[in-house]
Amino acid sequence: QQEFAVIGLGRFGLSLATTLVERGYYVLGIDRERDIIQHAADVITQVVALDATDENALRAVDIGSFDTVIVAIGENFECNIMATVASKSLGVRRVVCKARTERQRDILLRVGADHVVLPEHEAGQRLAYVLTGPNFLDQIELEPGISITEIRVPKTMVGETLLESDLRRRYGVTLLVVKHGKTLVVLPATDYVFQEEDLLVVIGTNEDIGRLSETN
Amino acid sequence: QQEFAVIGLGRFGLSLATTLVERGYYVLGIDRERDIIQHAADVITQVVALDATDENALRAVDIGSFDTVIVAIGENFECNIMATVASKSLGVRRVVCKARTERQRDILLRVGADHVVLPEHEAGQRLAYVLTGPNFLDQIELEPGISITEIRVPKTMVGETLLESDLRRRYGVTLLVVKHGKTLVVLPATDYVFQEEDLLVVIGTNEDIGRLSETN
Ligand SMILES: Nc1ncnc2c1ncn2[C@@H]1O[C@H](COP(=O)(O)OP(=O)(O)OP(=O)(O)O)[C@@H](O)[C@H]1O
Ligand SMILES: Nc1ncnc2c1ncn2[C@@H]1O[C@H](COP(=O)(O)OP(=O)(O)OP(=O)(O)O)[C@@H](O)[C@H]1O
Repeated sequence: QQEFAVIGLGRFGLSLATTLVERGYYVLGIDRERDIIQHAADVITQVVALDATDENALRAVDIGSFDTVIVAIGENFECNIMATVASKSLGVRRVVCKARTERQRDILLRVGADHVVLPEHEAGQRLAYVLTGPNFLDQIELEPGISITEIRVPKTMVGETLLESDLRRRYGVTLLVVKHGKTLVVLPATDYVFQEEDLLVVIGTNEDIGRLSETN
Repeated sequence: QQEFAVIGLGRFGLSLATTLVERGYYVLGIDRERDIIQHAADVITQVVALDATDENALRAVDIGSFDTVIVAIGENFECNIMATVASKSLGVRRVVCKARTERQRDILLRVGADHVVLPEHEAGQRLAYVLTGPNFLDQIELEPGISITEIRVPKTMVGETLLESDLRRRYGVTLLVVKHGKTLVVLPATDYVFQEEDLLVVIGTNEDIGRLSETN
């Protein structure tokens, strides 16, 4: 079972740490502010207040024994770099960092970070996808331009069977899953009848899926 | 063609606005800081410097004519609320807001926001999924605990056919797509032979998918 240490318990760090705990993993939360540590103590396996730029303090909690350390410090880039370099030199196998700009990302990768995320940037991109497919709810882009997308069933299809809707020939998309209320129908049969409020998970090009989701 | 206005061009707002422009949409970018407006002028269709809490200023740019307005203000919650309420009362059909906490989300929905996102929180959750499925690449959570996930083909399956791998009986997951290099094989036939480097898109519970992705 992997063990994680999350340095910096701001909105991003705390959300990451609590989701890891919910999925059953041991998580050590680290922050230098005592009031943040107290608040986090209820939701994270173990917490400790220390300054992550202090290599001796990190050695004292045996940071090298964790499989993955995530450095989730934002405002102070110097602290971000120092905590990353200290974790790597104490032997941590995988160090994942948060950055605020592409330039920060480049620098963190050069000093040894294994993976860098830009949370606000990625969230902005994702919202743009959701907003521009009028019915796009969520999406995995498999390659540029081709994706698996969750859309609301177009009104014209309500009452039709999958066979009658003829999705592959008319729109070039393949239906993978129908979400009907709380029930998931994986690879529905051709006699499935579409209902109001159904959600469809389809695969195809973004244009074809866009065309399908706009028929109403 | 939908038109968007993005109020607040911080990391999230700017990333959202530029992605919308890249996808071919008209975007009006709004911020009260002149230097931010100057920097954004190169990447956004049109920009204007104004205080979004000032209803007359919003009326002057005809904010009511935009299909969707996104309020991406973070630090100052009062500005966030005022800009949301002003946009709604000027007739904007869909107002999407960014919030920093669940409590802020509740308040924004009560004053008329149509949709609220918590970017840092969502990014923290997403990274937790990526880190805990050693092979999880991307994921759509259809319901709590059930998702469509992109994983690397487990080493034990390389050289086997889909029929021999017996995914549904042994792991309880259904294979939807195989990504083999640049080729996408949607709903592969039972005689498909798995190759090194293949990416699999499967549907199932997060535990079952986690079990499959950890067999190596
Ligand atoms: N040297 C350090 N050692 C330990 N914790 C630190 C250190 N420097 C900053 N932190 C903590 O990291 C957390 C997140 O940092 P900060 O607020 O700068 O990032 P942020 O990008 O605004 O965060 P978010 O967007 O996730 O809320 C804070 O709780 C802060 O106390
Ligand atoms: N009343 C206002 N009118 C217009 N723009 C505003 C107003 N208040 C704040 N802004 C702008 O909104 C932008 C984002 O706000 P802020 O920095 O508070 O959010 P943030 O959550 O830190 O942003 P991000 O995480 O996206 O970088 C800033 O560029 C700021 O100038």
